[in-house]
Amino acid sequence: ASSAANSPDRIYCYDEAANARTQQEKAWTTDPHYFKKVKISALALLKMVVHSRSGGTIEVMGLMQGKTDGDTIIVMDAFALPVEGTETRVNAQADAYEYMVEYSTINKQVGRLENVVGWYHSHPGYGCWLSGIDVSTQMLNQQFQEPFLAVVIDPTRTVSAGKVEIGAFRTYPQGYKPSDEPVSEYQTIPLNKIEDFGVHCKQYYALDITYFKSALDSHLLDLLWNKYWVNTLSSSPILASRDYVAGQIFDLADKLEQAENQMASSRYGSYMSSSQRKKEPEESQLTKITRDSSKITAEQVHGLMSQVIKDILFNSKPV
Amino acid sequence: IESEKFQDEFLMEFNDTLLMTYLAMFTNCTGTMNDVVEKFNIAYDRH
Amino acid sequence: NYIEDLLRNIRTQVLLKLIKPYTRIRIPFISKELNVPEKDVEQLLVSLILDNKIQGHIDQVNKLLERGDRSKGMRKYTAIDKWNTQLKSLHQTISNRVC
Repeated sequence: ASSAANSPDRIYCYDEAANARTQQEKAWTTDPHYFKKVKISALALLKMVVHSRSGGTIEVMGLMQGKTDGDTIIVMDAFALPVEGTETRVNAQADAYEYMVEYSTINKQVGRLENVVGWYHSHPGYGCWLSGIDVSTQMLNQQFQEPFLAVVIDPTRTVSAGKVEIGAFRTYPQGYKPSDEPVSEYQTIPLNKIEDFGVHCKQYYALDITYFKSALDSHLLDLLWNKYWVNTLSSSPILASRDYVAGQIFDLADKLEQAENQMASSRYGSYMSSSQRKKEPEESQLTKITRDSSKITAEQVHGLMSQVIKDILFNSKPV
Repeated sequence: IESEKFQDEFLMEFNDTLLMTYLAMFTNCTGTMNDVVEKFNIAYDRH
Repeated sequence: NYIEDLLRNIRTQVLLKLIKPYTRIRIPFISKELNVPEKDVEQLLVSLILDNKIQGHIDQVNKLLERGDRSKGMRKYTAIDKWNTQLKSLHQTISNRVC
């Protein structure tokens, strides 16, 4: 029933012939921007987020299994790799080669036919983007293991923002310059990572992410509805992310100091710089800092609102 | 929960959030002030 | 010559292992476990706290060691204070730029 043409779970069926056809055509070799969308299954998303969260402040990584469908990469499942601290090591995944090979082999033996279509790793507290090491890793993967996708998850911001902070990226080939600059959503980058972010941000592009779940997933999640609400009501984001918020405020203060130093040395600030001659004027540093401070405060206010509502609901005497 | 200790902690968190909101508001105002000062300097530059 | 230092090192290691699962622990209990007089236990704890090996404070009246970082909440206030200081300085800089 699930493999019927009109079944919503049809996406879970693996078509060997279609996959072989895609591998033969290799449409991505002619268009560096070929893959535009990513569909991630609820199961894969849960596994990746739980694994990232389990790493705490240490970066962790894993691989994703799935298939492609035209310009969409479909991620069906994910599995963790036994490596840590991936941002500080040039080739962290080298420690896990044996594991990867054995896992893939055993998967095929148990009837799991999907291939590895990408890797994911976590950036605890510093946003979803690709660092220099990530870009070179992804470029190498795209050279030898296409189609391949890079996913970055920020488990710390996931907790403080109340939604999954995730980004899916693909790099451009070496030397390729995109004709128009991709518009990416603004995100706060800590001061100590800003250079690494800025140098490599034009070497990759972000894909649109959507999610899907099976009928069984929906049923299981419905069963967990009460448990979810008990957990939500008994936790508080402002208490859980206290350290992270303190770090964010420290970073904000450092950025203010930097902006002030820049301002003190220039008379006209950003208005008379060469950015004025560009088609779209660049945002001044102070504008970015203002946006960051508003974001931090908004998250705190949301946390406080939930505390106040809980206090009114559960602590006040009924009228 | 109806205890003085809970109220103390709760109001402490409340005040901390209000303090952060206040500072963020100041930061916003400082940014706007900077924009105005820059435009003023360009418009009325002595040189 | 070295027996005192050695004794202190060993007692420190055992003490750290002993107090690990607790947030509040009575000094007489530690003294009984380590077979060391209470005064020496207190001295050991004082040196550990001053060396930042353990976070906590000693309640001499109740002979209690209370673990836990008192400054846990202080980090947020230090950050807010820094934010405030930088904001003040920035405001001054902008005011000075008015020609």
